[in-house]
Amino acid sequence: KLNPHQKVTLLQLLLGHKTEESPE
Amino acid sequence: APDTPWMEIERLVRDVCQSFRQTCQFRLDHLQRLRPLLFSREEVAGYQRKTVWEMWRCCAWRLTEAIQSVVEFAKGLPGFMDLCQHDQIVLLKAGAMEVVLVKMSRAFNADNRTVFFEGKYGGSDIFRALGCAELVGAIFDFCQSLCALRFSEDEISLYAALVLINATRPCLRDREKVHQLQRLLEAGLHLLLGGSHRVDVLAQLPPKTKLRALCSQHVEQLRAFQRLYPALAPDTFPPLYRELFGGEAETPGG
Repeated sequence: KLNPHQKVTLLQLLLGHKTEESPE
Repeated sequence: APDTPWMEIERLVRDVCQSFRQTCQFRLDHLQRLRPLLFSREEVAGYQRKTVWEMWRCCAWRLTEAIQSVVEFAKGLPGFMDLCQHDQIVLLKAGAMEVVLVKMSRAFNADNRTVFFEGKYGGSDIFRALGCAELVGAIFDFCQSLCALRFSEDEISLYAALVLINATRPCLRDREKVHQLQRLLEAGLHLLLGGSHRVDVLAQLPPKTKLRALCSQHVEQLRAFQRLYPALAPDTFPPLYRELFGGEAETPGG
């Protein structure tokens, strides 16, 4: 999972990667 | 993949082909039907009259659309979303453009060296305004060589998956897991080619270095273009294109 403070890249968004704070 | 049950490889092949078909921008029969639809001389001249930045912008948008379809293809590949997020990003950043080039061979007519672009077929001269004839020529040559292998749609699906799932990419965290998936995909492609008695095609596949070289050349040309036009508005290129090729992206995890 991504660190919530990390800048989310577009590729991560397209892949639907969740941050540690995102709900499952 | 000697320990893998046959059925599992068959299922993998089916799922890869399904993901490929569902995420392709254009169906193969559609592309083939449109082959006689060539750009007129005036339309070609219209592309050639574009300024270098107008044509770069145009191609960057088309390329980005193609890359988005590769991301969707990857998401539907069995096992891809089970890789760690870091490795998914590494594989896509390294391989998305390569897969686009492989998929471009479907939209390429080797008989007259034309490619489907913005609704019609045209030769390399429609890209003249880009100012990188050598790269365009090399991409056309690559498509020509891939077309000569006469891949079926299913075979190109497996080959595209194998270009993406490449355990030799630098910076992978769980290289073994990627390697396992790669081995399964290799077995799948072998199975397909064996079915049509064409296993010898495997020895004729373009070397991995060829695709890598084309992609490096693209990034070099982009940098040269950006040096030439440093004052271009940032939104000239799509955000995803800038992220992948413009040196803007942050590495995952850092």
